[in-house]
Amino acid sequence: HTKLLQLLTTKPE
Amino acid sequence: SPRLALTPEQFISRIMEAEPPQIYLMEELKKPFTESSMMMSLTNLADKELVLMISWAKKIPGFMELSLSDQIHLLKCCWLEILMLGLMWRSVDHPGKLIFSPDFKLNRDEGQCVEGIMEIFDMLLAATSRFRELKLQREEYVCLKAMILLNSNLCNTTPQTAEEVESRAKLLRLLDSVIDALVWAISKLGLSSQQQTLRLGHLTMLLSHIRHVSNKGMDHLSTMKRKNVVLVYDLLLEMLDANTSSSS
Repeated sequence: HTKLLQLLTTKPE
Repeated sequence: SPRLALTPEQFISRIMEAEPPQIYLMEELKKPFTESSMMMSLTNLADKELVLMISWAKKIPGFMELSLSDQIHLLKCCWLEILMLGLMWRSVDHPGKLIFSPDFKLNRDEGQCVEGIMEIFDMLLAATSRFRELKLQREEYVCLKAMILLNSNLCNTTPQTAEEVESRAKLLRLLDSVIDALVWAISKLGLSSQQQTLRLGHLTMLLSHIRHVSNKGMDHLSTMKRKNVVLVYDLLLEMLDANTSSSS
């Protein structure tokens, strides 16, 4: 789950 | 740790604020649709919605306190249910139509061009008319959506490690907060306590229909991908494979 993981772990804008 | 310090009213306003913005397909729709052009538009929109769904989930109070693996499992398990509930909400005042986005509205019969999708359109329209019949409120809608997310993976696995047990306990407390919030939203409708209980039952029973139509939709999308009717890529491919791999 690369894309999902990336979106989950990026700090909210 | 004490349950979330939020009152049901505060919880609801937090999840109302978390609502994703309305998105647009932003494509020139060539009509009449072909099987591949309709599937292409549906999957393009779904891929955009998935990105917004993940940032929505991160704003659900307590979701980010769950373990990362729980966050991933919950989203993998319920993403199509969440997208479909959003579709039903957008379509609730448009009988016979599916409002995928303001610039992408479909009549039931337009689904004829895609093999196997009419059955799914009809289930979506039937559930939407049930929500119309119940006069679903926005506050109830956002609670149901959070319930779908938090409830989605509760009965798929038994927690093994201490971290999983702790995360599941947090999840259950979070689910209690959402149910409290839904009960609070229903209590504002001026119904008798017996009618409130019945309404809670009817709304939660609809969740099983949403899970059913989501499973049908997942199978249909897998078939469309396998037959190369549509190219599925990026986040949508990841979320689809997550379901098909676990189910196969």
